[in-house]
Amino acid sequence: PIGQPMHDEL
Amino acid sequence: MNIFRFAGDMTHLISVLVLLLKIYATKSCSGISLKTQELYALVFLSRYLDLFTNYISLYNTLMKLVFIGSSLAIVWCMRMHHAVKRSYDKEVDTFRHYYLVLACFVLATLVNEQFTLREVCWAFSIYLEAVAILPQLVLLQRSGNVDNLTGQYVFFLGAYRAFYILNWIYRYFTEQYFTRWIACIAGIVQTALYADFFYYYFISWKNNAKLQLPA
Repeated sequence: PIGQPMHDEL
Repeated sequence: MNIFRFAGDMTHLISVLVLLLKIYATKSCSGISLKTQELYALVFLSRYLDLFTNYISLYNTLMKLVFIGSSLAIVWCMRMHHAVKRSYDKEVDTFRHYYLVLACFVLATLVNEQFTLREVCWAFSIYLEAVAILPQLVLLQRSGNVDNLTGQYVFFLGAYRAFYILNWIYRYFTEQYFTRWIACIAGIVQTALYADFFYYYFISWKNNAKLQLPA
């Protein structure tokens, strides 16, 4: 979602 | 995804597999800190809250399930399994890890990316992971000689975050916005905590001797 930090790391 | 992060995830997976092998093969958890395992279970549970709501990739989801499942299985084994829990030495595993949980939670409410439940929990999990190894390192120093599998477990666990630091450097230079300062700084602290262990691990490997940590 835009605006929320994207935590794509484990 | 980049090669550094993939290498880090595989190293992390290897550390978990080595620990599972040790517990399953020797039916013993001697030299393993239950407190560090409990802290890691809390790290994964608080970091992967968005497991079902925020799908990133099959790889990401599978790895999250593996880390949550294995950390809970290890805590369960060390607390409940009749043979394994007998080998747990709670007199040596005395680090007051609840203070670590409290300190990390307070820090997460002060320093986070957004003051939302999800982000505070995420920052909490990042700070907690940075210090989660402390009970294990203290236990190793107390128990003196370290068995091979336990030494390898701690080595791979420390090495994985070092690969992540290379991943953050890579992302810093290749991506427009670098917003991973919290994870990056905590990751550097986390890896630094292993510095003396890495030193004695290297010495034992070079001299082909048993791993000995000075008391």
